[in-house]
Amino acid sequence: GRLRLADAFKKVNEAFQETFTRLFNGGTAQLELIDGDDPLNAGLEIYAQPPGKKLTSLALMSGGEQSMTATALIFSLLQTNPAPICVLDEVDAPLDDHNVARFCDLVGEWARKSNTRIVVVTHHPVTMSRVDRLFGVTMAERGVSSLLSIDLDEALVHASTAEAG
Amino acid sequence: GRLRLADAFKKVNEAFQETFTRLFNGGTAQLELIDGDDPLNAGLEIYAQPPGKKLTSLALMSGGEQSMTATALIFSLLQTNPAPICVLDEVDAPLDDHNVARFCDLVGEWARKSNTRIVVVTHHPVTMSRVDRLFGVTMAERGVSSLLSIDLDEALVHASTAEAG
Amino acid sequence: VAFTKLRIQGFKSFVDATDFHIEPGVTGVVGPNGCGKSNIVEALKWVMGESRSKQLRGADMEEVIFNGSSDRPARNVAEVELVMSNADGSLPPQYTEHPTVGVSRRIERGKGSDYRINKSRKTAGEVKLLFSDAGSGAASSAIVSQGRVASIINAKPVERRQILEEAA
Amino acid sequence: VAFTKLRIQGFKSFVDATDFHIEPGVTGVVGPNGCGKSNIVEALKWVMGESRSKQLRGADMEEVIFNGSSDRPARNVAEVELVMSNADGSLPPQYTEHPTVGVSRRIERGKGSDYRINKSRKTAGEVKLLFSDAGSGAASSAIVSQGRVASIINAKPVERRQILEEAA
Ligand SMILES: Nc1ncnc2c1ncn2[C@@H]1O[C@H](COP(=O)(O)OP(=O)(O)OP(=O)(O)O)[C@@H](O)[C@H]1O
Ligand SMILES: Nc1ncnc2c1ncn2[C@@H]1O[C@H](COP(=O)(O)OP(=O)(O)OP(=O)(O)O)[C@@H](O)[C@H]1O
Ligand SMILES: [Mg+2]
Ligand SMILES: [Mg+2]
Repeated sequence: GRLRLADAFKKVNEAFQETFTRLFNGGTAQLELIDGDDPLNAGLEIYAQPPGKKLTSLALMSGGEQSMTATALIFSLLQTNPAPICVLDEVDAPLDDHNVARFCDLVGEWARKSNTRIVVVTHHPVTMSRVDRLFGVTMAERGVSSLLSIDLDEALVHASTAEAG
Repeated sequence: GRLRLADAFKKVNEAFQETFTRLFNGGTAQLELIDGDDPLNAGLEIYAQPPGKKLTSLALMSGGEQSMTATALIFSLLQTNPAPICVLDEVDAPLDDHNVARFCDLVGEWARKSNTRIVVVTHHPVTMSRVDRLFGVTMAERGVSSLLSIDLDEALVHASTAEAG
Repeated sequence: VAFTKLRIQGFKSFVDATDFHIEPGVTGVVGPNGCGKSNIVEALKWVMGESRSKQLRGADMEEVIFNGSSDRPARNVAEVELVMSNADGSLPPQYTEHPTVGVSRRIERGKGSDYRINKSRKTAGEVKLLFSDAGSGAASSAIVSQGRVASIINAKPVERRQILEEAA
Repeated sequence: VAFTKLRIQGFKSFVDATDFHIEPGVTGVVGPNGCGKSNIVEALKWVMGESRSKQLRGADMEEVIFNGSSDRPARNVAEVELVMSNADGSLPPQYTEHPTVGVSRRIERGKGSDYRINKSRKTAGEVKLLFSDAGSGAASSAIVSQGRVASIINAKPVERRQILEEAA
């Protein structure tokens, strides 16, 4: 247990530093095991410093910065221990257009590099345009959900109409 | 105390039913004072039923439905007791394009009908196109915020570029 | 192992049997507010053994069963099946002969829920073990429910360490 | 009464004096993630008497003071002033002679914060009373912080009743 946890910590930490810097186009971040000589009882602290800013507590970061930091951590865990599926439900909602594009870069790259199948729920037209396939959920019959596959080319023209269901 | 609260409850409830039905294009909603003969100690329960759906607990509603229901309540309180200022920080983030348009209708109408000055923080191009004026916040100098007024016509062309700061 | 299909019936707003195919790469799911997108995510967590109804936005687990619409009566049963491909042989030895493995969970009002792996009854523990061997599970950090992305950031240090254990 | 201007200096990321004009109608605020939009909303709540640092995302109130950037040193003072127009005479009688009323709050590291109304020292209670008479306040249901819109829905019934009292 202890050895494996310490080893996983080292790998996740390295991946986190690299992924954070990519997502923020700079800055630094790292993980630390605190409160305990025994890694099995320790806590995991996250330090993150966006480019040009002083190191502050995570709580002072903005909504979008927190989402990007959390996304960096999620993908660092995936890189250390790949999972068969990753589902992100409106993770792009608090992001500005610039960060949505970086988010899509990270998602697309991992989907190509690994066997992880990724499902992204979104309202954002940029994200809709960056997926491999699109499913629409509708309530054609009120209160009853059904699924339909959306032709990607058509979707790009009507990205917002699909929203209107 | 008691009389005023009972009177305010009646007015807010009426406004809530009307605003909810407008925002959801149907459905019904109402408020109820529960747990107490004395309105001053009672609790306020919210019942909301989107069109075509059974009455369910608020927790089962979707993210967007909860935001729209909360927005209906906020504007019912405003209609009952107008405030000089209303600030909505990314309240449109969970909404689909259809609901963003309805949200903007409600905001614009109240701003015209009352003396309430409304400030809307947003990343959504539809909302950006529906305001009377736009301020951009940038960190031209890293870590330091500054404010600039954005020419609305230009903004419509570059709605997403403003995002990229 | 690969997750290839989620079949949902009677679960939340998916009253009719619906197949959600999970293909390689990135699949986008779109649709208006309240149409059922997050319900799909919850169907996946539920079939993998989610036992806390609050994680599925319900007060008790029976709230996952379709409770009716203005035109349809409520149902008494909800069932979700997850089909996995074991073509790469990464599942434990007892599954080697099965090119595909189907895990299903079924709940009936008043009778609780039961699990099956390839149609034979199993315990919740056995199902959770299978998904943990597969590198996933209801509490996987790679499954992020709506509005929960920043919760890793706001969690206490000891809670965060637990996600590290997943990677160990 | 009308809120016409918010002047922010040394508060969070607004180290230089910045005027945010509040005009009639709808004003949009845009900009990239982390640029300081929500900090403006918090400056407004703070000058109106917000006493819970957690509502401003801080562990203690001094965290609202600019704590430096890669190129600027930290400051020791933060100050926010809110200018209101009393042209409609809706403020209480003691403000009738003042066509505009300025409320400011200033905090200095290690020394706590103090309030002024039209440049004369007042207590937090007097400031809160002024804003309540003006139909607003740090806890006004019409000021919705980021990510908090659905919190009215998830609040307990007794907590929700309290917002009704605002309307009474
Ligand atoms: N047991 C149930 N029976 C019938 N309908 C249900 C049940 N549980 C939830 N629902 C319905 O499902 C809807 C919510 O679906 P869901 O949260 O998946 O929407 P969504 O597509 O994610 O929307 P958003 O874009 O707003 O997040 C609610 O309107 C609710 O009425
Ligand atoms: N005391 C302080 N001194 C200096 N900078 C601070 C201080 N407090 C917060 N900040 C900075 O302010 C930034 C957050 O700003 P804010 O939350 O207003 O962003 P935002 O524009 O709302 O972004 P988003 O679109 O992601 O919500 C953080 O990056 C943080 O470093
Ligand atoms: Mg959803
Ligand atoms: Mg913000």
